[in-house]
Amino acid sequence: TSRIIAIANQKGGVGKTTTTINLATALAAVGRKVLVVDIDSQGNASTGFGIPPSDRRQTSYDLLAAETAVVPMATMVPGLFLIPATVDLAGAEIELISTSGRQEKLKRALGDIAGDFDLVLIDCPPALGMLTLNALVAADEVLVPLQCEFFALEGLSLLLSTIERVREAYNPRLRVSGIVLTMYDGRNRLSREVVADVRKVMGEKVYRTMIPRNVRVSEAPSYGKPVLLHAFDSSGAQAYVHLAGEMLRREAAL
Amino acid sequence: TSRIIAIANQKGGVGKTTTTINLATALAAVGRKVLVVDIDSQGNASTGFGIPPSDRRQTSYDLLAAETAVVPMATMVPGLFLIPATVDLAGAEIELISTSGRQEKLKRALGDIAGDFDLVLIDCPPALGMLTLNALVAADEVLVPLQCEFFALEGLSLLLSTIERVREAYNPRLRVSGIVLTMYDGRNRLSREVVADVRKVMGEKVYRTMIPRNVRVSEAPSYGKPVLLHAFDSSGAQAYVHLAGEMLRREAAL
Ligand SMILES: Nc1ncnc2c1ncn2[C@@H]1O[C@H](COP(=O)(O)OP(=O)(O)OP(=O)(O)O)[C@@H](O)[C@H]1O
Ligand SMILES: Nc1ncnc2c1ncn2[C@@H]1O[C@H](COP(=O)(O)OP(=O)(O)OP(=O)(O)O)[C@@H](O)[C@H]1O
Ligand SMILES: [Mg+2]
Ligand SMILES: [Mg+2]
Repeated sequence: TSRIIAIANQKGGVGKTTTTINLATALAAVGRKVLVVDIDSQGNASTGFGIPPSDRRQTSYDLLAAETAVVPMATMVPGLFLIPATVDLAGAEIELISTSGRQEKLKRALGDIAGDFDLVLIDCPPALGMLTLNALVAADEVLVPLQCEFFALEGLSLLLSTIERVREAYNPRLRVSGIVLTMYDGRNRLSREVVADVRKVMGEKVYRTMIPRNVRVSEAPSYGKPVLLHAFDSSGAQAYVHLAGEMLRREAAL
Repeated sequence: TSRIIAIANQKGGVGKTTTTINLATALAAVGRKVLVVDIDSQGNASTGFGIPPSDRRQTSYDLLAAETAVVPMATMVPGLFLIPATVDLAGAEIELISTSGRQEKLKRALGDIAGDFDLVLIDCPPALGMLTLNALVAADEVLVPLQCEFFALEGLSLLLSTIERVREAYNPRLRVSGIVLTMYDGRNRLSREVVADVRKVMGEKVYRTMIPRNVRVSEAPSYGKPVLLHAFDSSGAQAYVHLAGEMLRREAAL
């Protein structure tokens, strides 16, 4: 059966989209069949695969609001499919609030689709609103990208307590599968301190693989490609390859 | 009369909070009386002034949901006052949606308070939801922090069109007072390209002052201080001093 993973953190700019794009690509590169679902109305994950807004026909808005059957689109990465996002999604948040069963919409809509994939990665917006709630109810696990910065660390406890509340109220199987440290810079004392703090508090929940700050990673979306295709030998791309490996080894050990 | 400025951008992690804290401090340092209103439930602006959650008694939740009279609290910076945020604010977003006149709540609540200050800076969350809408309706102007990165540039047109819609529907005096480029790194080609693109498209709307990526800036919140107090001579602190100067000169020229 497929693993449904929400990539979530309400803190902005911590690397949710970058992790979704590049981890999905690395998993597809080792033969897994992967679906990326973009539920951020900014549509950055869709852009990161080089898909302009005009080519986004069957979208996550259709999935959530219109409840029509949506066929995932192919991407430039073999084995990797995408349900893209457009700005229409910004309206869905308010529409969802006034519908019954609002937190289950995504779970129901993915029910028919997820079975065709080994892994489903859901890129969440920087908020704990109705869209992220839908992802947490639909998912089996949450992967938390955590930037090695002070403000990012401050938000972690709010996120973990929200996940706990969702587990109790809506989704008993939901667990935090891991925390991945992003934009790590070993020369920076603050970066090292955040890493030490998080490992002390969260122990084995934190992936050993850290994603370094690497300009090739932030360049890649301007070429419409995952960094694995833009600069495979870069430290950023290689870190995502290692993260995929670590993730699959942890899965095998379960 | 006072200027009410919303610091807004739905893209996450672009420097909204950092700009609010440090621009406010630089303005207070040259004798302006400044109020910071934190309407992000992460409460990062409140943390950046060294105020722990237990000391946040009269908050922006009270301002928005309870409509009680809120007295701003003093901060470590002379002339700078704060209405802090707590996680309770996360609930306000949903509560606001079902109340009448929901988009005017902050405007009405600030009506009695703003007159005591020369400038009011409102730190917004990374979304175009009900809280940011309240800020855009209450404000006279919007200051847009824009990170020198590809995804950040992509979100600018959505933000500008949203501001335009708010001006037409709710607040005819709302204008974009300026765009400030943040986390600029001159050694990085992508950074230089983003700057060239934004200046070409937005012209004079873009402040000449750019905020460089500077580790002292990201360290400062871990000491509970604005960077002007943590490391006054740093390139980051000095950039915010120049930004305040440029802002006041532009005001005088109006
Ligand atoms: N390892 C890295 N090295 C350098 N830059 C990075 C890295 N990871 C992400 N970035 C850049 O940092 C910025 C923020 O990353 P990203 O957009 O993925 O975060 P996010 O959490 O999805 O943001 P949002 O909260 O807006 O959805 C982007 O411009 C991205 O290109
Ligand atoms: N000029 C700078 N140099 C270095 N680091 C910076 C700079 N400006 C901001 N940062 C860091 O980048 C991160 C994002 O900044 P900040 O939290 O201010 O953005 P934001 O837009 O308020 O985020 P959010 O969308 O979550 O509200 C923070 O960890 C901050 O310390
Ligand atoms: Mg994102
Ligand atoms: Mg912020």
